[in-house]
Amino acid sequence: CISTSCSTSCHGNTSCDLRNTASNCTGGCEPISLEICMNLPYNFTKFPNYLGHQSQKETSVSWESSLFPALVQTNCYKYLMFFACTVLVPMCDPLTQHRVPPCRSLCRNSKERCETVLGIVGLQWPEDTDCAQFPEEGQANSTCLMPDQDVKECSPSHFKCGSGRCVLSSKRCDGHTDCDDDSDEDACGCVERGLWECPGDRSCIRHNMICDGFPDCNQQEDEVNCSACSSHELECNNHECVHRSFWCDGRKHCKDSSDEWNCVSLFDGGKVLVYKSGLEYQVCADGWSSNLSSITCTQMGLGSSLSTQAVEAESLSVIRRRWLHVHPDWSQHDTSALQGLLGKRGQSCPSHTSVSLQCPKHDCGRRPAARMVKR
Amino acid sequence: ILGGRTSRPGRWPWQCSLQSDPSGHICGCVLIGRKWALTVAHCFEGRESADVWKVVLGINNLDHPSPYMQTRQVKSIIVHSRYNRAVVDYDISVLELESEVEVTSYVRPICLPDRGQLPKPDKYCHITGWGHVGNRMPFKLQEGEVRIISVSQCQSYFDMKTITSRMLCAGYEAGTIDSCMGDSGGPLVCEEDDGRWSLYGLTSWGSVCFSKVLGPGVYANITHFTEWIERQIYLRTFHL
Repeated sequence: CISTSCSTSCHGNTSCDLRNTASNCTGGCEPISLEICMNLPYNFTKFPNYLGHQSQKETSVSWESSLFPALVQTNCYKYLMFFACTVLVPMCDPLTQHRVPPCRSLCRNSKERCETVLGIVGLQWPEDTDCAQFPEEGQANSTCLMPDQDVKECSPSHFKCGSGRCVLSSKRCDGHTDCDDDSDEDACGCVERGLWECPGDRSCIRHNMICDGFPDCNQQEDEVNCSACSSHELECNNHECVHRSFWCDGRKHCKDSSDEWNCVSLFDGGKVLVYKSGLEYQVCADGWSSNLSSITCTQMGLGSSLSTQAVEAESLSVIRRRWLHVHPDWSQHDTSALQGLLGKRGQSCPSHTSVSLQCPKHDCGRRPAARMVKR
Repeated sequence: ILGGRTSRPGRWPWQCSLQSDPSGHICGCVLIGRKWALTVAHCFEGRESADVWKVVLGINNLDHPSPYMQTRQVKSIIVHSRYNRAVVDYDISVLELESEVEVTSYVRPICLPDRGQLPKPDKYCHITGWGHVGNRMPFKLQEGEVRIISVSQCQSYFDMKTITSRMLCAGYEAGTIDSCMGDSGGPLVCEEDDGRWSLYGLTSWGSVCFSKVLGPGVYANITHFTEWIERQIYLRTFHL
């Protein structure tokens, strides 16, 4: 628990909430996780909040959590965002575990200055925020929240204009001026914003997206020159270097297992092509079995093989005659992918025939029970 | 589903209900293979362990087990490594079922789109689920027809969020037919020219739906993830 007051177990107390475990107490204070209220002068909250929401998750998808940040952009009241957060994620006093409400004057000022703005666009002030429910500032034996001078007017979801106004961060450098002083379109270069610029389309990405195995720039520049593998190594998708002899051997060597991706394909109408140790091979038909055909089609995400043929291996310009042969004891490893069941690389294949398969797509997307029934 | 209608048994044989005790139905899911299903990553927040989940298929009324119903425990949950909870990006996960389902008229997998194959804007597709219908949670599976919306038009509805290439939008400006809480992870499917149905989206997020309807729904864009999905199945099938 955040504070020691949570019980470590329910002691048979039936009213105790099932979730009341050491790590997830209800009834106590909880850290604020609502993105738009992550810069408050307090860090703990307690639910239900003053809008009747039972959790921060419910609040994060609520109408009000979109309404207030949008309303803040109109500059109707300097402390509107602060008031909104005291209602959405009320302060929780870690000592007493009680909620601390906003003062009535803060509520009244927010409502009086901003309600009319909502009226212009045909919206109403949120019903549940009746200011009378909050105590007056300085009222005997009750505390309430007022903003001090260094409270942040904009939330983390906002960009603060030079003029002090808040606009939603999605408007920052979006090509339209939203701040009254146009400052949201200033210094829009990636570098000024602490981001990395894609050379091709000049879009900006975060530095931690570079060389992480996921292309984010349109021309994928963020995923090039990410490693320096030697000539006898190949580069994994996450840019590790792995010896080429481990490539497509049926066992994972790259942490992201990318040395075993796309090892088998069909070409030229169905001929099986295996990419092993960085080279492409045909598969000699000697010793092939229908089980191997099923394994091959399955690993390519296709349905069970329709037909298997041993076809005359004419000299293919695309692939110098390199052969892989079925391991004699392959059936002992039949949970392995095809590339792990082949070996004995060589230049000859006694039958001089290579394997060719027909693998259909899975039967999918049909709904026989929904057929029309004559009436 | 808001603005939809009650479906009939067998109309959406790939639809499944992702359930966890004691709550029961939590999210939708979609059968894509005899041992594989898809749902969204955000369904597992706070319940990451596979052994608290099961998948129920071949059912129309959650309250009435049907003769066609099949239930499978979830063997493993593969959440996309880039799932971003704050902005609900890469919101997808693959479910490996404890054992294969029996393919029947009421339990059948949906097709995945080919790489790069996106539905055209303004194409009409279907969403299904047991989520909120506006004033209650239904027992019977609901279905609704929605229109695919372009990313640029969709972005204009969501000031506070960025619509990424991992997202797909569908619905209507007034939000008249839309998915809602409890539909998450369920399918957005479109009929192809050859009569087969393909999965293009998984219900992911949208504006508030049960008190005020506004704007379209946002779905995990399956086309963006087809290669990732097939790769997860391959790696687990061959213990890589």
